Amino acid sequence: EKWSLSPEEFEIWDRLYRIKESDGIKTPTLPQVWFETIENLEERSKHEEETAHELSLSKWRIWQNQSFPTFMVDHSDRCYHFTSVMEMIELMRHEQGDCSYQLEIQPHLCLEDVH
Amino acid sequence: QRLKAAVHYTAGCLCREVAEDKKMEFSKQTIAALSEITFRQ
Amino acid sequence: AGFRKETVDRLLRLYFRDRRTRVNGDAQALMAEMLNVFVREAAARAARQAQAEDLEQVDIEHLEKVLPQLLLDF
Repeated sequence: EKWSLSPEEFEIWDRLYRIKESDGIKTPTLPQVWFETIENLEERSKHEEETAHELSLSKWRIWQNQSFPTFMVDHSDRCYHFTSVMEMIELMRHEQGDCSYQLEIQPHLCLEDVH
Repeated sequence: QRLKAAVHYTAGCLCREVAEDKKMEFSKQTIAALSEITFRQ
Repeated sequence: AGFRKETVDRLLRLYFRDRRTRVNGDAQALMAEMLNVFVREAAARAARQAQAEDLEQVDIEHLEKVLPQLLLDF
């Protein structure tokens, strides 16, 4: 069928891209999506767990307070929000005792706004 | 699996274009990871 | 290089509940182009990270470093 690889394409895929036993590497997978509040959508088999190289979204978290360079697609507002929160976390990481954010924002609180 | 192989092959070809453009090489794992991410996307 | 419309159509239909759901040609072409842009952007960002580390090979960790922001950008 047209959607699948032609024999030539299959040969190239098998030679250049397919992960083989002899490569001694595991097939990369994305981390599973765990929801605390609703039942987990996908169960991964034990075998899959062992044979996969699970990519990490948090391993380089301390790098995430800066926006990485982009090319054809600029960063989204969600992404700028993410990196700015990561920067705030980085600044607060070394705080001892009082929380600077609380000290800064508390004076602006009007109780009638929240009761 | 055939569909994943088609995605993997196409991701590999696109990576090769970027590799030639930037004079870099992509490891097999990187192309496999990019293919898996694309499939999930 | 790029995703074939038929491949994208097959990918999309994997997740449709109603097997009769169809994706018209324009939507297939647009989705194929979106995946082309996604792969090229991910590869270019990972390559840029490897260059920043003065390396000639792009490894999985370069992709991992750019992954959180890439996924938020798409």
